[in-house]
Amino acid sequence: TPTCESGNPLCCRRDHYVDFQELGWRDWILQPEGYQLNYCSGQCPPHLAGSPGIAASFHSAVFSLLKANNPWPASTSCCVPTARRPLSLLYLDHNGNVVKTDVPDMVVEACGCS
Amino acid sequence: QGTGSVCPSCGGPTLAPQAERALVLELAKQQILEGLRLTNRPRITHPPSQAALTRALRRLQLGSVAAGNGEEVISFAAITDSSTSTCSSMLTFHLSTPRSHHLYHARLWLHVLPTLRGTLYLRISRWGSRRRHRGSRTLLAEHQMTTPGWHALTLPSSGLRGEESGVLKLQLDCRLLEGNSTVTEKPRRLLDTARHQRPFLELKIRAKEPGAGRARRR
Repeated sequence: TPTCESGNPLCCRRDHYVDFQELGWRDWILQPEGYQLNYCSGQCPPHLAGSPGIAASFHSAVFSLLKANNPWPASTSCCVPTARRPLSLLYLDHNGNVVKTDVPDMVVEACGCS
Repeated sequence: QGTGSVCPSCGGPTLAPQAERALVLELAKQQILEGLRLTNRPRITHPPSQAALTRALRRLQLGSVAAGNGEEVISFAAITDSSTSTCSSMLTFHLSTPRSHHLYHARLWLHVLPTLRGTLYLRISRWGSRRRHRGSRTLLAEHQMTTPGWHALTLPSSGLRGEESGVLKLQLDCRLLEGNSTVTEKPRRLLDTARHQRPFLELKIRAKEPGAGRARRR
């Protein structure tokens, strides 16, 4: 997935690194020090609809061309996450216990058009 | 509000960088609290000391949490009653195991002082704190230790479950053994329950499979 640059109107991944110090949460989140809060944004014109956003296979490239030449544009397509990974957190709960847990689907790794 | 530029996704005006940053930080807070199933951030009134924390984490080398929404918990003991005469103590733990989770691994980490001579025989019992079991004791495990330092004593996870109040009380009773006989003299303090060597529980919990309870009832 391309990361969003200014002026790029198409579906891309917008990267933001959030430092827990900036949230004032370093007193209870022990590890890590921050995480990538990425989100997807950008337009999905008809010929991009259904493309996975990364490693688009030959099939989906042709499929996109067929759609682009189709006089009836497909219904609207949205820029959505297509790959996400968990985030491992070590934190203190309200009893002062140390808890280690993996929070699923926390970090968006790739975006694509629905 | 951006001057004249248009948000490529929704056609609305793009946000100024500072406004976008503020929005991202709010989103991060919501996302973290939702991911940890918390309604608001914990207010830590008695954080464990940095030394105790570092020692416990180093000891455990917390591995990757078992798959399937598992969690690893380290809970430090509050010492509510350490009888001066022997090395018996009452350890109190405040756990917050969500009802939807299942405890499947438990170890009690104790630090034995270097003054140990011979074999330390230790019985670990659980104090019932529910109304109908108040004051009753259930033997959980018996261990023998011959060396000072940290010891990880396995406890039956089934014996620690089902504490709605979240407060778990463990009674330690120990005696010195020399050969096979019990030493009659009162053992000096042998268990270290001081601040940096506080005993702690190492627990592993995971989300219950849906419908597990129903199978048991049937």
